[in-house]
Amino acid sequence: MLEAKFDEASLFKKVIQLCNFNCTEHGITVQAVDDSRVLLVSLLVGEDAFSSYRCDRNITLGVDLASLAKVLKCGNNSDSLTLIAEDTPDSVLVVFEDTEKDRISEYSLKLMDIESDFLNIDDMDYDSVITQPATDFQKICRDLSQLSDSLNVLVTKDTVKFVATGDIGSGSVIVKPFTDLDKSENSVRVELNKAVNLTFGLKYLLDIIKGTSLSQSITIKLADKTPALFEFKLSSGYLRFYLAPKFDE
Amino acid sequence: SKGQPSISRFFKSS
Repeated sequence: MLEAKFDEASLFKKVIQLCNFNCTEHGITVQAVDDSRVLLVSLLVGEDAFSSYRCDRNITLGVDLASLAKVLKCGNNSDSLTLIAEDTPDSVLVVFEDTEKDRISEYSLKLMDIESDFLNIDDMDYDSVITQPATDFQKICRDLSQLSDSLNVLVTKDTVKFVATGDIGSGSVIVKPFTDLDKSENSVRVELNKAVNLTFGLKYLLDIIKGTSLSQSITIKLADKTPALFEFKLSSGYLRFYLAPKFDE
Repeated sequence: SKGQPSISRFFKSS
């Protein structure tokens, strides 16, 4: 049996993608690859993200996200949201509770058998690790996507340069390490083992920055000819995207 | 020109 309660339904509303929800005693993980098989997204909602969490044995919930999205609209953001499923479920129960008004609403959602590969992601060594405010990275991607469909990222000692070059011209944004003692989330950190010069498809970066509302900062881990890791940390868990840089075949 | 590799080239299915 699974019973997982979010204090605020709004968190769950923000993190939805299509796929299997893998539930274990440690929390709920979701992994998905986009249709072009270029961008991998990996979500962990740890058990501590829930006000109460119980999962007796591992359960996979195959969820039609369009249907789930319809059900989620039925709850208010401030309602608590509880997911309940039996050990071999053919449906999941979504329960919204408004504790102030003593109002409870329940929706049962049919589950599907979704065939999907689960990819093994090993820890990797990276040439550079950048942490910056998520909204800053969002703006850089949006601004430079107007000029090109590719974003060049150059990291040298203490400097990160984002460059886009296209038909109408070119643009660049330079970011340097910065420590904000009062608001650490405003800080920019750059670790560098080896200089980086990589190119990413902005189409995919524009998908990645949809995670911006989930976290104040983004951590970007880069290495040559290796999928870059873009991570938004959650209070318990993470939303990670893996995107390989473009390179000559 | 530079190509966009598929993610499955780097991660194997379990």
